[in-house]
Amino acid sequence: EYNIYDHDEL
Amino acid sequence: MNIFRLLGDMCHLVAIIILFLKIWRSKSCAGISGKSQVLFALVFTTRYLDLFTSFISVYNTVMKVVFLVLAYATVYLIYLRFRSTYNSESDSFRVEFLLVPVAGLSFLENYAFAPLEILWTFSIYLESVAILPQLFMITKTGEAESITTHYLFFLGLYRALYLANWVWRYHTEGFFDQIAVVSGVVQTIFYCDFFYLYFTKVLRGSGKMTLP
Repeated sequence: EYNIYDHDEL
Repeated sequence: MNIFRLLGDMCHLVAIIILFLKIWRSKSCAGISGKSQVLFALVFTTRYLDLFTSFISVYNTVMKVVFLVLAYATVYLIYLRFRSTYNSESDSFRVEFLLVPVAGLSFLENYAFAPLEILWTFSIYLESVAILPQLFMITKTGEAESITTHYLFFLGLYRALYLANWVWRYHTEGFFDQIAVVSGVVQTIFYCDFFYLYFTKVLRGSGKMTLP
């Protein structure tokens, strides 16, 4: 499940 | 990772490298807004502080470091090494008119009221407007060298590909980053007018892009 605080984009 | 995201990141990297090499090879930063480049360095600095707190992937870490190094190297070329070629009088956009509202908004509208989150939000909002000093400079002088327009084209393409990436991620992962998406749409809109001029003038003709 995606976590909004991960910030996996550049 | 999907194809839109990967192509977007590659276009972003190509744009930054085009700009760096243009300045490095010509030993001149004429026509380049130093203010936009300082803003982009600030964007990367405030966004990539998570290099110290979380690990996502080798790709992610390497790209972040490369973007940071190239951003600061470009600022170095403009303000120190080739300072004499910098058109400071044409680069007259008042960046405080961007920084103050962007800083205020990042305190008001964020995912969590924590230092790193606020700085991340600040970087997202700032990136959406960081190119404005450069576009303002081109409007003011009425022209841009074709290599500068190629830089802007790849930067705009990176933004457009990220929009496709978000549509893809929404449908495949249920991903929806409201702050990034809204800012990304705003940012892409700024490039639309430029894209029109790029296709009608730069690619059909040669040399400089001149405004009507």
